Amino acid sequence: TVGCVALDKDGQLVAGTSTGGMTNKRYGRVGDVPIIGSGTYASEVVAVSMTGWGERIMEAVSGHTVSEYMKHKPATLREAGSYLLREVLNPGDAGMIAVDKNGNTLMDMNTQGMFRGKADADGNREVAIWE
Amino acid sequence: KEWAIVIHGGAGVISREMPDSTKQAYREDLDEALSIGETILKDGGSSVDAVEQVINYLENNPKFNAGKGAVFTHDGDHELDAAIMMGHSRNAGAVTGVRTVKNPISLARLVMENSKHILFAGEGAEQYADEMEVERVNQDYFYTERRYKAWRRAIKNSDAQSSASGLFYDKDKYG
Repeated sequence: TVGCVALDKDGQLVAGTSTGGMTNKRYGRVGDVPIIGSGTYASEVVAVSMTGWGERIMEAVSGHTVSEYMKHKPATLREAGSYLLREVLNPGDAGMIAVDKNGNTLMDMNTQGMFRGKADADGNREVAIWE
Repeated sequence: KEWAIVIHGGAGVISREMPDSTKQAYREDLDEALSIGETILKDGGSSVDAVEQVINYLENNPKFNAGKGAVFTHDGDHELDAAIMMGHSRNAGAVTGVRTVKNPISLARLVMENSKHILFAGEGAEQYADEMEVERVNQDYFYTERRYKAWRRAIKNSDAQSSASGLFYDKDKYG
């Protein structure tokens, strides 16, 4: 699975995700990626793209959960991501990337690794695979 | 911050034992993907263009499980899914189970921008792709040897599991 979230100079948040699904899938199995609110979601506060075990990500309505946690707790992006990955999902289930309306970014996972990268207008830039 | 971008190329059990050259190749391709989005956003481009073009690059890169390099289904085919969503308008578009679309994220964007619907599946998504005249490929385009071998291993493992328990996939839920 691949994904990208971005905030532009007009303040528009966008999330996108694309995937081949899971090896050996059958019976017309659909994972989290095309399910708006689960694997892909954007609101006026945050844009989220997920990757990992699709069924678990769907059961947690993951992208929407992060957004609503931020709005109603209220919480920071880091707190919301941690809530999803450590309190709702189980170890090994998923990775997520997100950017909020202020340009704060998150790339976090409860898996062993995630191919990932981030950059912003302040010159922060990082590419990583493991912790 | 004026703009920001984050990308991923999948998560899970990623072996640290891979050769240094392979690690470096992944890092370079992630860096390239990031640069595509950075350039667009730095120049005042839109986040929807950045997201689409970054994902197009990753879909066209056989290292990642999307587009070329997609995993195999049980029947030995490839079925692709994609979605895109804009935060302030809550406009969204998605496709699932597409088999001949080179860049599913671009079709998802067309669904978002040109259709009153959000999600098209299977044959309906293919029909929408016909109408939108997006680039098409045959299934062979998605083939990579690495994914083929992973599929054969998965078939072998599921056969072994099936004969041992009498139940098919009793450990893995495939939806």
